[in-house]
Amino acid sequence: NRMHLLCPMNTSPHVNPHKSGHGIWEEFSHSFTPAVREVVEFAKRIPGFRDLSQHDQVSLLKAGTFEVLVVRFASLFDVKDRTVKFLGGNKYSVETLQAMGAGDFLTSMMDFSDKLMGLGLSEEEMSLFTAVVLISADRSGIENVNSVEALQETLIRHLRGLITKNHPNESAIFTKLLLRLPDLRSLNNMHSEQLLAFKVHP
Amino acid sequence: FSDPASNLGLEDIIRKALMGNLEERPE
Repeated sequence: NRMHLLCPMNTSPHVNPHKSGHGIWEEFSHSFTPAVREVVEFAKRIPGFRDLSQHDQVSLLKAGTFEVLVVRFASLFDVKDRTVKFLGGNKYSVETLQAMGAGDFLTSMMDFSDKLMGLGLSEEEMSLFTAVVLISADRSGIENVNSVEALQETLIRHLRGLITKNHPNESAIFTKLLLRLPDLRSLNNMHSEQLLAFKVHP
Repeated sequence: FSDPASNLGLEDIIRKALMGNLEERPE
């Protein structure tokens, strides 16, 4: 009855029965570290990010990395095929993952990915949206809220301009995109609960 | 467990990745 780390950032959903909880955790950490580094590199390229205090840069990344990864890896969740692709390259059906213990969180991730991918955004639009996800002045621990807020507003303005330019006949896309932000917060909270459950019962 | 990011070791990875860039900056 061991807990599984049913996260596509892992190479596979299967757990080596001979590995300790700590060993499983270390292997998992090894899998997601490159992706986290890429999020940091992405953040550095957001104009204005490096002008924020180092404290606020860390706070934004700590709070937002999971949400950025959800956006970045939304395509791993295939709603049509009802499969999830793990970093090891294999796809696993929703039914298989549910049999291994995946519950509402998986369903919510599939729903989110379906809604986001359904908007058909370009790479540039997705990248700007990802920047908006990361630069949020209401994250906990921000010391200079005004600076983060100013950067956030600039990014939202650019995103709106880009979406309006690229989709002149689809004015609802920008609104739909902003509605994904609270979805991401909700997924972030669910993810934290999942991590807590694993930490308590590895 | 109130700080899942720290529990994941995320903060350490983030700080190192950020610091790497700072070290590359010219004096």
